[in-house]
Amino acid sequence: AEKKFLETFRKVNKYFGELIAELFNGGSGEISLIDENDALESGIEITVRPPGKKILNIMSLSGGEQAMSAIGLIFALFKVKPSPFCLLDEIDAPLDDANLSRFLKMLKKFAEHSQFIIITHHKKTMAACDVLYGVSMEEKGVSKVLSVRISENNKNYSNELAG
Amino acid sequence: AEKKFLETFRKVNKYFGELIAELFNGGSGEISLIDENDALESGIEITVRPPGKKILNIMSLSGGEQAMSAIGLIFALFKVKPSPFCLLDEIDAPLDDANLSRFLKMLKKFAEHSQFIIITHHKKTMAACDVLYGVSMEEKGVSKVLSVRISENNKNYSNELAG
Amino acid sequence: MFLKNIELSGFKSFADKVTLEFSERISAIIGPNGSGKSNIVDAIKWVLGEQSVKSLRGKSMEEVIFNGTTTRKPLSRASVSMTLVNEKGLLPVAFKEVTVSRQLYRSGESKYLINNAECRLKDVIELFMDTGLSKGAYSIISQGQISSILTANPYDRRLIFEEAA
Amino acid sequence: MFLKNIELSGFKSFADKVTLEFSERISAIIGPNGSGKSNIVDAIKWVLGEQSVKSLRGKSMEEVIFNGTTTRKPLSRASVSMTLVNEKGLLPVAFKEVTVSRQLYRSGESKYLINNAECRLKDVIELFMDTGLSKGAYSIISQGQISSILTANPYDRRLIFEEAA
Ligand SMILES: Nc1ncnc2c1ncn2[C@@H]1O[C@H](COP(=O)(O)OP(=O)(O)OP(=O)(O)O)[C@@H](O)[C@H]1O
Ligand SMILES: Nc1ncnc2c1ncn2[C@@H]1O[C@H](COP(=O)(O)OP(=O)(O)OP(=O)(O)O)[C@@H](O)[C@H]1O
Ligand SMILES: [Mg+2]
Ligand SMILES: [Mg+2]
Repeated sequence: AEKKFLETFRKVNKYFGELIAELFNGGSGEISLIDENDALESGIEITVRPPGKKILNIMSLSGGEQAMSAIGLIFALFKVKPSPFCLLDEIDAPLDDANLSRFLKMLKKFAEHSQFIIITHHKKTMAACDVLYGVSMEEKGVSKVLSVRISENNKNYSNELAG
Repeated sequence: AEKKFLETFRKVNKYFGELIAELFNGGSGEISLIDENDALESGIEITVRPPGKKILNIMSLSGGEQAMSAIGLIFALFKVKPSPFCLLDEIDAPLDDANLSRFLKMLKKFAEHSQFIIITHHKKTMAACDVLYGVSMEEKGVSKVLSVRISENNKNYSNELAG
Repeated sequence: MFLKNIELSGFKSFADKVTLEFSERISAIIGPNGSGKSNIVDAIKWVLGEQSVKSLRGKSMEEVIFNGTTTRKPLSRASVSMTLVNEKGLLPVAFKEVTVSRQLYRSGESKYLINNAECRLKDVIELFMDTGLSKGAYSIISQGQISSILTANPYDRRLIFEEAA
Repeated sequence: MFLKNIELSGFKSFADKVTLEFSERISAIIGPNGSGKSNIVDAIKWVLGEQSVKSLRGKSMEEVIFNGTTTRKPLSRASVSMTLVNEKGLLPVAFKEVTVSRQLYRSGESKYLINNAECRLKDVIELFMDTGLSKGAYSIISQGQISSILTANPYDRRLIFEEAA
């Protein structure tokens, strides 16, 4: 059990480092065991160093930098063991334009092999999706799903859906 | 002390109700003492009912509805005892367009008597301000304040600043 | 395996039956504050067997049943059905499509079904064990949960790692 | 009373001295993620006498001193000065303008000044007592603090009410 955990842990760490460098366009990141001798019980430390900056504890990273770090971790776990679908509720909320673009670029790559359902308020994110569901409350307090819009790039898909 | 606290509490409650109705364009809200007989020690309950909806505990309100409720509370306290300035860091982050407009309308009213400093990523919020500071990191890891832009409506103010 | 569709009826703000068909790649759910988007996330967690009321943003499980508006009466039952396409046989059942349903009545009575056959909560949880969709996993990230992933104490973080192992 | 300007030098990511002059009405601070906006909020809290390292997002007070980049050496001192216009005499001092400064050296030595006269932390805290700017008040809302205002346990919420009373 310990062997399997450590093996998984090292894979996640390897992917985490690669994904962080991609999301931050540089820099580095790693996850480590607080107590290396007690792999089955030890807590887990997360370190991220944005490009050009020096490592400080994760709590002094900015709101947007923390979101990008968490995204790196989620995608690293996802790479080690993909789940059938991934549901992300407003994960892009604190991101500025540049970070949003890098996140969406990575999301599209992962979506080649996995299904994603994203809740968002950002127009750029909506543009990256294949299907758009509009939830509304025309009648106060009662939810309706009002529209399904398929993106221009997926004319074949929309014919399939319509047919 | 108890008398003063209860007096303040009732004022905050009165304003909270009015501000919630304004922020939600309807509905109601109130703050109450969990234990009415122990005013000096009792915890405080917050209830908000968006228009048309039935009261549910505040934790099942949506992210945006919770933000509007907290804004109502902050402004209610502010009305009872205004502080010299108010510093809000990305308080508008979870708001959709409609809520954002109502928040900014209320902010402008309060700003007639108090000074506000707002950190935001929303363009609408930027447009509502008199002065804009751009923070940037041209040299990685080192912050600079790069620009001060005064809104069109404040030509007098900008002459003052320049002179 | 992928999520084909989900049907909600009487679940939270979804008083009337609503069906969502999902794209195999990326689907976005959009709408105004308070319209019901995160309630859809709660519905998906719930039908997968979620037992923590806190994780469903409530104080009791009964709170997932539509509780009325100023013009509509409360309903007495919440129902969510989810259909998954079981390609690659990731789910330990012989079917190509699997429909999981969960219902809760105000009386407190609960019903669980897999492909229309009544079963126990335990069976639903076991069905999804080891797929990355079970409790504590990283495949469903709720609103605001991002910050808690990072601020969680180092021992709580282990949970998502153990799910991946 | 209003905040006229603030000057940061060696405070967190503000390695070089930076001065911000504020509007009497609404000023916005904008910029990319991680550029230093929230650090300005920390600077304002700090010069007002903040003692909680957690509230400043650090693990020790020394972390407010610029700690270098891959191309710059760390600095040995953090300094923040804030000037307020004391109209209506809200502050219990005879001056029309009040400048409060705080400095921290890597050695651990701290300096506090009011209108260039050295004083103690206690004097700074007392100066702002009862103005709505002291600890626990509702006039400085940090990033992400909105949700904790609502999810705080009912007894913790009292703190902001007591400040208003
Ligand atoms: N049992 C219930 N019956 C009726 N309405 C409910 C019930 N439970 C929750 N709601 C309502 O659902 C709404 C919250 O919906 P939800 O959290 O899905 O919003 P959202 O679309 O995610 O909004 P946001 O963009 O602000 O995050 C609340 O207004 C709440 O009152
Ligand atoms: N003592 C220090 N020395 C140097 N840099 C520091 C120090 N403390 C914090 N920082 C850096 O400041 C940055 C955080 O800045 P801040 O939180 O102000 O960003 P922000 O502009 O608010 O971003 P966001 O829009 O994401 O909230 C981090 O990258 C952090 O590494
Ligand atoms: Mg939501
Ligand atoms: Mg910030």
